[in-house]
Amino acid sequence: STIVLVFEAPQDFEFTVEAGQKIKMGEKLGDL
Amino acid sequence: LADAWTQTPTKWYPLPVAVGALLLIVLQYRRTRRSEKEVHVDEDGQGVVKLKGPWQVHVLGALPLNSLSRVWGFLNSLELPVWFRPFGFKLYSWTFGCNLDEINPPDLTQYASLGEFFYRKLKPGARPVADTVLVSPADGRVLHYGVIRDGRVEQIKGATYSLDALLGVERPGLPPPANVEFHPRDQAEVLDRDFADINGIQYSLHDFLGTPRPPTAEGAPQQEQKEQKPVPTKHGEQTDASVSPDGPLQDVVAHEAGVAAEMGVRPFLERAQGRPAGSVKPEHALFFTVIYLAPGDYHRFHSPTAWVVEKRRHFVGDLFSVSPWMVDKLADVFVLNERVALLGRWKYGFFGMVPVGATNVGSIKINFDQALRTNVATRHRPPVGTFEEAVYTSASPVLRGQPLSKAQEMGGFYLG
Repeated sequence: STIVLVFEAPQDFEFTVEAGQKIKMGEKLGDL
Repeated sequence: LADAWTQTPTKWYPLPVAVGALLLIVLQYRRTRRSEKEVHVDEDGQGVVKLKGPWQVHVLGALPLNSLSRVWGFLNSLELPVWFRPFGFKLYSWTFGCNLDEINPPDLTQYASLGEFFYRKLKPGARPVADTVLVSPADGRVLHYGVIRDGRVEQIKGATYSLDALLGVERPGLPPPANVEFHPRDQAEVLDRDFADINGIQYSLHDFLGTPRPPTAEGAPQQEQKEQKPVPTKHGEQTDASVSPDGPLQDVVAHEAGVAAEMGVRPFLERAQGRPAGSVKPEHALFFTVIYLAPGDYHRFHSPTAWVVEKRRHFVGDLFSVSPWMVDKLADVFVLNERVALLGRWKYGFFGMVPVGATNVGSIKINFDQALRTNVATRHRPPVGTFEEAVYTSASPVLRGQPLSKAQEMGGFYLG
């Protein structure tokens, strides 16, 4: 199963993860 | 065998007309199903999305994946003998890497079936929530992320799919989405002009929506005025002289609408009308990320931020695997598969979350939407590209949708 997130944000939004990285629920995904 | 192969005489019999007709009907039915599977209307109604990929993809496409998924779900719902459960679930955990120290309840004999174990809960505090605007909605692996350009979402490097095909758009020529009778389990209740009670927790509307507090007539911020009076603790008992005679609800609706309009935080329903794909406010962009949940992962998903879900769209589709291998091989897998698009808004504008089903986990549950049924056997499959829609405005009149706080449990994936 997969979850796709699509969202609008200011252009300076940055993901704090890398492709292929394992992640847990509640962990930081991105920030401004 | 050699003698039988060479010496057995071949005798031909004429087929009855009825058998021939039946064969033609079956062939026509298979041809129709295949064309339905291959043709998927693109965002502009002109392009098509076909089942594209290597031979393995086409072999999988010929299988009745939805039926297999339901059989898989049925088998995994069968009750297991109590003596077998600890051994079986430990074997499953060892195979797929589940952490049994964090499950709740920890006693494996309490999970009657593999399906129940698969949809397990976690102990409170097992997943600390980061203090940031966006957190991961689930355990898994980040497959991809980036910026959406020209309404196209990148699946793998060099291959994209349509954002509107993923989320759905109303367009002429397609049947209108069906309105689903909606009975929300969770309710939001307006306490006064600044606070709402959502599932027993009091929220500031402005903090929730990320909008500034309006100044009072004297120019002082509303928050200071708020601190001078007690926060209501029980529904319907507070009295507030500042609330209009029409009642607090109308007052809050008008107030919230005014603030939202001032900030440009308009509902998605309004913004979507006539809006070209991928257009956003100035200095903003559309971002995406894809998180893959492996078979051993915790399979409930949570809200990644504080947002308001305004509508959901259920797309009935195929149930291909969404493993990284398949995502790499099958173009448009996220558009072809059955999925539930939850659309709404957060403090920066549009926000959408799309749980996508797969062969082994075809059923998607949304906690606040009891009417939703996924992976259901149906004789008449809806046309490809259409969706069943529910609007959540009744969940909270003031927020015009289903409010969700960060990390709040939203639903999950069931086996089969």
